[in-house]
Amino acid sequence: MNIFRFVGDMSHLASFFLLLAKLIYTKSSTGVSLKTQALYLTVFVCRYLDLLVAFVSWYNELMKIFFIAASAYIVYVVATSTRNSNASDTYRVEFLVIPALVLACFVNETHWSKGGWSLNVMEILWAFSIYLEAVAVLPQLKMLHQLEDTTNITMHYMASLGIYRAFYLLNWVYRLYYEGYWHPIAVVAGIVQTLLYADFFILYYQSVLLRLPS
Amino acid sequence: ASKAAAKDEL
Repeated sequence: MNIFRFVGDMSHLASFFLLLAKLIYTKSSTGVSLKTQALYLTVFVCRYLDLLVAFVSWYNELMKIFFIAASAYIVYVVATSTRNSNASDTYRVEFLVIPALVLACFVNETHWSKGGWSLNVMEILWAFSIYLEAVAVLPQLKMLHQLEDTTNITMHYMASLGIYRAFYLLNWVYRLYYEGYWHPIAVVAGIVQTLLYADFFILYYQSVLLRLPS
Repeated sequence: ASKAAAKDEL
């Protein structure tokens, strides 16, 4: 594992702890999009089905289990939060889920000549999870643009997700050059996803960094 | 090792 991948993973891990800290210490899920969190849970469940059939490393296994468990817990907390003002969580997620599913059925890494149907279904779900992750942040971005007072911790959560994406891009450049590792589906979707965070970083710069006490 | 590399990322 190279340093870019590791920093990306740690930033991703930090994003979970930031969101959990916000939910637990402020006892409020205001500003957190339930739709985005439910999409992330879907992403992790669909992508990490290989937990059952392929062992890569203890690092991978534990991170995958943590990502699924933590996102399930976050969805539970946000969904059951009585003080959640979800009036601005209005993104039409069917416009994300259905195109991602259709695209995954046509553009994927299946090899029907080898492997059973279940392995190929897992490939379709893997591609679906990649496409869905690329756009899953959009409901959260829409909320941030609509809400006046987004708490800084929600913004830091988004920033750590953006850093995670950026370091994964560096990781792919490194791996392509040194290992010949190349998953075009993941890379193209990863570039799209990172570009979406560029929009967020402009907002982050304006609303958080410019507001820092001098 | 160019095609069908194992998916060892998160």
